[in-house]
Amino acid sequence: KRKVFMEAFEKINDNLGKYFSKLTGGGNATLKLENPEDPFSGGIDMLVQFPRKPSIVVSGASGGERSVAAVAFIFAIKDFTPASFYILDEIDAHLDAFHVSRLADLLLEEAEKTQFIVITLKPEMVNKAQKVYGVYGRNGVSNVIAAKFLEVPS
Amino acid sequence: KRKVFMEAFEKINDNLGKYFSKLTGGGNATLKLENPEDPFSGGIDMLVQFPRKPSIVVSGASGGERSVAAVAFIFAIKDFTPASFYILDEIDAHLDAFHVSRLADLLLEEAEKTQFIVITLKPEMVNKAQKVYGVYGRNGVSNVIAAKFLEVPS
Amino acid sequence: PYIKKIELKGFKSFGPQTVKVALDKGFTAITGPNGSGKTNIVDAVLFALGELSTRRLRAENAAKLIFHGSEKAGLERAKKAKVVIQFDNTDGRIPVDTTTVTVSREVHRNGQSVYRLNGRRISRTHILEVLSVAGLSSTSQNIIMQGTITRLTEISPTERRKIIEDLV
Amino acid sequence: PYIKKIELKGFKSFGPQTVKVALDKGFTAITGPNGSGKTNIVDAVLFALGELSTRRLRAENAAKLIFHGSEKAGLERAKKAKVVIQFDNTDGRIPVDTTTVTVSREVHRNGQSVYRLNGRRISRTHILEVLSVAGLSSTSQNIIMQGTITRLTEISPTERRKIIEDLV
Ligand SMILES: Nc1ncnc2c1ncn2[C@@H]1O[C@H](COP(=O)(O)OP(=O)(O)OP(=O)(O)O)[C@@H](O)[C@H]1O
Ligand SMILES: Nc1ncnc2c1ncn2[C@@H]1O[C@H](COP(=O)(O)OP(=O)(O)OP(=O)(O)O)[C@@H](O)[C@H]1O
Ligand SMILES: [Mg+2]
Ligand SMILES: [Mg+2]
Repeated sequence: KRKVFMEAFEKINDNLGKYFSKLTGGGNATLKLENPEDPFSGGIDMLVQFPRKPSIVVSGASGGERSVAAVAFIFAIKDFTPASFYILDEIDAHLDAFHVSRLADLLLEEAEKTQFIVITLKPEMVNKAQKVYGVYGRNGVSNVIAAKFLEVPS
Repeated sequence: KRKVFMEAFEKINDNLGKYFSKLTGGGNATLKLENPEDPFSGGIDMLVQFPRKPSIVVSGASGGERSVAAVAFIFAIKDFTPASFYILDEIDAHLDAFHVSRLADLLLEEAEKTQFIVITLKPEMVNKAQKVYGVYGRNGVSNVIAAKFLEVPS
Repeated sequence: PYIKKIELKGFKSFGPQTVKVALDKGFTAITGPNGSGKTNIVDAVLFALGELSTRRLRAENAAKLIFHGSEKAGLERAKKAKVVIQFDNTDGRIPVDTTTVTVSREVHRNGQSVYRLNGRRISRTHILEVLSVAGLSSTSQNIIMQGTITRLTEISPTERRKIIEDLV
Repeated sequence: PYIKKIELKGFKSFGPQTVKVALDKGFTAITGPNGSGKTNIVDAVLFALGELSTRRLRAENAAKLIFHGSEKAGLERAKKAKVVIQFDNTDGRIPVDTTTVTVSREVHRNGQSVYRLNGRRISRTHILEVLSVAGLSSTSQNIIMQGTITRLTEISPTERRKIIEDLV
């Protein structure tokens, strides 16, 4: 059980670094076992280093920075149990425009082999998608229209 | 104690309706005591009615709709214990462009007698503010510049 | 298998006229105003994959999944809610011998659900077995609900370990 | 009384050079990238108003409120963190006979805080008394921290009653 866990930990840790770097444009993130001798008796901390900033424990980062780390963690786990489609509901709510467009670039890259269905309110995300659907309600009844050049509805 | 509580309840309830209507462009929100005979033995539910939609209990609304209701509730309480300045940190994160710009209009209106300092990532909010400050970090050191025509930094 | 089409009829805020969402591989964005029905589409996918918890579908009970009508639009409450999902099965991972696999579920006012696989009625247990071979389930890690990221930013190191432990 | 100016020196991500934020009445927006220091400005106001909980200021301990330096910018760790807030007191609600009231707090590496009112040292208890007359405190309802709205969308009816009960 320990061996299987450690293999998963190493793989997810490598992936985390890769995805965090893509999302931040050069940062780094790593997982740290609180008790490497007996991993199940301790937790797993996360250290994040944003470009040109020192490495800190993720709990000390800002709200948006912690969101970026959470998204990177979701992507790192994805590779461990790969699926052919993903549905992501407003995962970009606390990201600034830079991180939203980095995330959109990442999705475009990953979309070559996986389907991503991304619910978003952010224009930077809508503008980079390959296909866009607009959902609207009229008198409490929902409807959907396909539109590539849809502005983010206001 | 009950009399004072009920007075507060009535006043906050009236305010809630007023602010919710301004934020949604014509909707309505009300508070309902679970046990009107003995208010302290029950809770307070909230019913919300978005324009051209039926009235529902707020827990059944969407994530963004519940955010709108929470913002209206904050404003309703504000009138009960008025202060001369307010600091609001990303209260618009889950709002769509329509609700952000309604909120910005409300802040402009209320700003005639109260100071609002609003931290936001949304362009609709920045564009309506009377004054804008941009905060940026360089090598882990924060700095602030005053700029009215600042684009939401990316 | 990826999703080629989602059809909604009488499911939550979707009315009696079937709404079709055709999807490609690649990166699709879904946007729209607050309360317009975006997350209801995610609920529809979980529903069709057999999700039993109405709490997870943000409904008080199974009957509340059915379109409750609209006075303004002159529409009655629907009799049932139906969701159809069309999967592309060219990779053959779903153990069914068609390149398109259609999964559907409908729920009636009495709370009873009817599942179909390629149009033929099937029991819930059986369809879940078939889908799980391809790694498809309403609890798999590939559907990230609204609010999950915010919750993840507040987890403790112990909770983070448990997440990885559960994966293996 | 509203805020006319906030000055930060060595407080969290603000370095040794004093950063001044001049404010008017009316509606001011503060924007900027993730992690740039926006919420640190809110923490600075709470700090100057006497907030004792370092958890609420998102710091492990009082010493962590002090700028920890930056290798890349060639800056050492600061000796102390200092925040100055200038209030407009033309309405006279702060019981001090000046139309501008300056409140400041600094914390040293040993965790000791020094408070000043209009430049003169004052005890924490005394300054809190003075400020509370004008309804100014680090726990008043007029500062809504990041994440509060999301938590409010999940409260139960009982919690909602308690919020109103606490107000009276
Ligand atoms: N003592 C300190 N010295 C230097 N930097 C610090 C110190 N304490 C916190 N920080 C840094 O301040 C940053 C957090 O800033 P803050 O929370 O204000 O960001 P923000 O602008 O509100 O971002 P967001 O949009 O993500 O909410 C973190 O990157 C953190 O590392
Ligand atoms: N059975 C039903 N019949 C009709 N409407 C329903 C039903 N169940 C839920 N709704 C409505 O669906 C709406 C919620 O939609 P949903 O959560 O999908 O919005 P959303 O587009 O995700 O919005 P947000 O951007 O705020 O997250 C609510 O307004 C709710 O009243
Ligand atoms: Mg939603
Ligand atoms: Mg912040």
